[in-house]
Amino acid sequence: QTLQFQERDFLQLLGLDKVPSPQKFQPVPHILKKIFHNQEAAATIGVSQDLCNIKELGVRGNALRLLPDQGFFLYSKKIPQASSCLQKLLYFNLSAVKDKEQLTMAQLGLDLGPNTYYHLGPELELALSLVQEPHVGDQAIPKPGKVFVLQSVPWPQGILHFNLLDVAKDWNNNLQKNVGLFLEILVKGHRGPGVNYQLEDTCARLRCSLHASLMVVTLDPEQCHHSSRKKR
Amino acid sequence: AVLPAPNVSCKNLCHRHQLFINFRDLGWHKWIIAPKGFMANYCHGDCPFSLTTSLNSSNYAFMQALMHAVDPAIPQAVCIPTKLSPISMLYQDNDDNVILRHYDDMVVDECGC
Repeated sequence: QTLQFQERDFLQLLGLDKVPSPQKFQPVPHILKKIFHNQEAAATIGVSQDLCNIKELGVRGNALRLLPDQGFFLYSKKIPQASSCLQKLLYFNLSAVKDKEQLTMAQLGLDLGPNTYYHLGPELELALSLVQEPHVGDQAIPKPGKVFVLQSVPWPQGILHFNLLDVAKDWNNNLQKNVGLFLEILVKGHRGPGVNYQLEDTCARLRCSLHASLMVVTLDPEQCHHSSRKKR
Repeated sequence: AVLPAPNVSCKNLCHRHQLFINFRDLGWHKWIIAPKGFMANYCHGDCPFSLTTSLNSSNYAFMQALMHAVDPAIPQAVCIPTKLSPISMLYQDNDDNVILRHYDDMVVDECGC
């Protein structure tokens, strides 16, 4: 009984309301491990450090969260645009961020997977847009709004990063606004109708290997006083 | 006048007691990715007058130990942490989010009166 009380108190200290019971461990990105080990090493040798500054990312903050994408692929019933390789709704649950916390970084990571497509294949273009309406009529296809990223997919691409701080702040201020992002990967300079089998193979591989996540850094003002205020 | 130094054995004197809690013993290894456990060190022990003139004790502890020697109704100075260090926790919550948080003043490094 006592241990349960103490456990609940310790969990509250961690900002949790009950013991998590994850089904499987998510992959931990290298940067989180690096920040963790740097922090542990500094504490071990007794170096005093500013716990509200994530120097590896160059932002202020005392909590980092890697949010997995909870969205889904979209298959439009109409014959897909010849140039469209894949369409996906990306959704990140920001409810874990407490009201008192300030967002200082929100970085979208898009991992298109290793050797996703042959570099001899068609050049691809990646478009990110806000979802204007979660769905149109009875179609579960969200209506994409303003495109805010449009770029060709470099080769080899590794993990692509996009700064979503303003979008995430908007979502965090009004959770109803968080209806996700619309990701579309297009074929640049598509040559007319007809199925291009290599293209179809490339797109199928992209759909299998695409992995999206949102890294958010937050600052708890109760634990982190504003850095500019000099100690009197 | 020199106060009689009480013959207190060293092990009863104020010092840091080390205690490591393995998260596996609590079943928390299923959601805490790192570290494997937590140094729950604590401070415990007497603060006799003789100690307050040597160990990293505060002047206040010196005065309180003096007062205690003169009037035992006044409690001895207490044994508390004098140096603490932070820890970082890398864990996963129920929404499959991976979270890294820093917690200040979590591990007792040194104790004093």
